[in-house]
Formats: sequence, structure tokens, C-alpha cells
Amino acid sequence: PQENECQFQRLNALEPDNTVQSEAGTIETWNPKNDELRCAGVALSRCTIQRNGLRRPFYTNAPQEIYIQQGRGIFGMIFPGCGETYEEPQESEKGQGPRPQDRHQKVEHFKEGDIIAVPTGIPFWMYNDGQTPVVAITLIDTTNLDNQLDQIPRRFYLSGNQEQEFLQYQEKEGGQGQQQEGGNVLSGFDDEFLEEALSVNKEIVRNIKGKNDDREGGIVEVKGGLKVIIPPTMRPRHGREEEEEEEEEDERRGDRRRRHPHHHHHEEEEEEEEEWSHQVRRVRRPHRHHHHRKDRN
Amino acid sequence: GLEETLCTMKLRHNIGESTSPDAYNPQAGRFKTLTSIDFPILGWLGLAAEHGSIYKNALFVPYYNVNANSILYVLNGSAWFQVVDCSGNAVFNGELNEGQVLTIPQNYAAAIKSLSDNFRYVAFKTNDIPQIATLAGANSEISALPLEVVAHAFNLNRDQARQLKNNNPYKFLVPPPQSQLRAVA
Repeated sequence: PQENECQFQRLNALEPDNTVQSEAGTIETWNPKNDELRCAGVALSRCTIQRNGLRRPFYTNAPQEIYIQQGRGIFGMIFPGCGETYEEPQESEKGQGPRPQDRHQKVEHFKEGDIIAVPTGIPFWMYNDGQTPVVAITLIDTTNLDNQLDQIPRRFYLSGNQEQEFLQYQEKEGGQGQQQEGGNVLSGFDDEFLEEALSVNKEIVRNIKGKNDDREGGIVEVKGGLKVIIPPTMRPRHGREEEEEEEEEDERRGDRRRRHPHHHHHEEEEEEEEEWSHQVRRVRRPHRHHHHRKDRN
Repeated sequence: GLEETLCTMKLRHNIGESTSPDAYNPQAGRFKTLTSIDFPILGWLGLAAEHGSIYKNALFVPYYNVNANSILYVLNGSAWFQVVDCSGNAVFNGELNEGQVLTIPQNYAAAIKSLSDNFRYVAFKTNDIPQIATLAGANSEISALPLEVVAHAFNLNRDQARQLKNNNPYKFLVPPPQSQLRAVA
């Protein structure tokens, strides 16, 4: 921070002071020029995503830490150069060769209470597949060494034509006032460049540049729900009582080990085997004597 | 131990028309990036460098520097550059000639089309392990997104989204269209 920027006479409780409406949600921001935030070298925003709302993919010039205050859904990040490891089995249609299915980088579930860490410059998207709105609080560490621009966070959207949530503060400050026409990082290139670089036709290029997209803002509604390749969520394994039960079981097992040391070797082995084969459930079978020695691998 | 380390640190590393580029396409060009991994003293400086050459009418796909600013100096020939900011404004859209310098800020998207037989440049990067991410082509940010995310985010139908994800098989350097293909020397 600049000279005596952290010299506070008093601290203030801050509320968001700007809201950007979207088709399926809102993005509220706190002014990063507030003394408290500027001294801490951070910026803050709150994103509310309605049911079936998709936050379009974007990257930012500083690391982000996102806390899920409410709701649940799925999110994805794209790490340059990493493989698309989530892939659908090839389906061959009648009489034709295998139809190219989809493949993409990892997609994960999130729920209330989660922290999601998004490194600088890494595209991130999220989708609300729950019944209640998702509320996510994002802290952007603008003075992090990874940020080589200034302290105003910039959101580089890959698609759509939404306005920048934080640049308003810079415009207001600079008195430029004019409302920047929203866009995305691809909408500034010539059509010919994009047709050649993406090997697609003019119509698709117009969509990429957000020209035919009258849906407002960075959060759009996915009618009929979003289908991506992702393992189903496991039911929550651990209630408190289950945890206590397991702790008692571990104690019992420890006692048995002390009383009959040679038995537990197998038993332990058997239990390990059990755990391995019944990944989630813990199955105990009465101990049987093995007549042949089991080879350990 | 200073003699074996700091005092005898390697201080020179050639990246000119290197015989072993990191990316190479006989019809489009090549480039090599020098980082602190192969030239340790750069870790001390926090800098890196890249040397590239792109053949006539070939394209460097739209990309951005993930964690560095890039200061690009033209060694030979000329090329058409476009640089786009977070609001989709083309903050640079023009020809860059020999001896000129262009600064591409971190995260700004850039694309290059060579106008010379052998457009050569050196780019200085303000991070000793610089990363770039491509916005088009194989393994690009868009091709790594789920198909439905691409369809809904870009307002495309599934088939158009599949084309957007998969049509360009090249990773960084795209050869000129058949019509403009340069005579192979």
C-alpha cells in the first residue's frame, strides 16, 4: 500500500455498493478503493446464482478465494496444457462410426461451507444444480505477486457481452464516465482472425463475439438443466454418530490386537481386504482360521 | 560453496534459431521459451524469454499470458497483431515492423498473423516460469470446457459447440489456408 494508507482513524463496516444484474443472478461488489480494502490489498464481490444458473467462464488477473455461503452445484477450472480427462464412452450410431462424444477437464461438486481456490489467469465457471440460490463470496487478492497489472480486478470473460464489475470504480474515479460496451476477450478480434484460428463459419464467430446474445450479464439460465460428465455425489458417509461408532470400533480393534497379536495379522488383513472391497461400508466378518498362509503382496 | 554455485553460475543461453524448439510446424513456424527451469539464473531475476518465427500467412492462435507481462521486440519482418482487453476492446490492431516493441499486458488476449516469409521476434516475460493459455485450437481453454457449458455460454447449438471445440487440430501455430500456402523452399 502507498504511504500511510493503513493509518485509520476509524474502521467502517462496508456494504456492497454496486450491483450488476444478470439473466439468472446478480454480482455485487464492494468498492476496492475503500481505505480498508485498499490497505488489505484485496477486492470483494458477492455472486448470487439462481436455480439452473451458469456463471460464464472467466479468468482474473489475481488469485481468488471463493466461500460458498449457501447452495450447491458444480464448477470447473481449465488448466492450460492439462488433458481432458473426463470423457464419455464412444457411442456408435446405427450403421455409422462411433459418434464423437464429449471430453473435458475435471468438473467438481461444491456445497455450502466450501472454499474454492482459483489461481490467477485460470478460467473458472460454476453452475447451480440445487433447489436454492447459490451465494458465493469472492475475495480477490489484488496485491498478490501473481498480479502484474494494477489493483483493479479485471474479469476476462471467454463469452457473452457483460459489463466489467470493477471497472466502474476506475471510470467513476477517472471521470471518464462513459459506459464501456461489454464484451469478452474474443469479441475484439477480427472475424477473419477467428474464422481462421477456430476453423468455424461466420455465424459461429458472431455468436462467439456475443453479437447474437441478448441474454444479460455473466450469469445465464440453462433451460432444462446442464448435462456434464461428472461422478454422482457420494451420500454423506459421516454423521457424528457414525464417527463415534468408528472410533469405538478402532479402540476395540486396538484392544484385540494387544490380546491376540498373531490373530490380528490375518484379521487386520481380512479387514483391510473387506474395507478395500466394500469401499464405503465397513463390513466385519467373524474371524476364521486360515489353513494356508496367505501370501502378502 | 560459493565457487561451485553463484560464482560459476551459467550466465549465457542461446535461444536464437534454436535447433530444438518447443513447438514446431514445418508450414507455420516454431518457438522456444527459456525459463528458470532450463536457465536457473532467471529464477533470480524473475524473468524469462521466448524466441519465435512465424512463416508467411501463418497464425499464432489467440492466447494470453497467464502470469506475466510480455514485451515483444520484432527481430525481422512484420506481422499483424491484435490485442484485446477484458471488455472486448481491441487495444492494439495493426502491423508491427522490424525494430518495434509491443507490450502485451498480463491476461490480455493476443493473436499474430505473419506478413513476411520469416517473421521473427523475441519476447521478454516478467515471470521466470511464464505460462500461456490458448483460446483456440487443440487443448485450448474452450476445447477443455464441457460441451454444454460451451453451448450455453456461447449461445450455440450442440453441433456448433462441437465444431468450436474440435475443428482446429493445431495447438499454437496454424499453417496458412491451402490457397495461401507458401511454396515450400
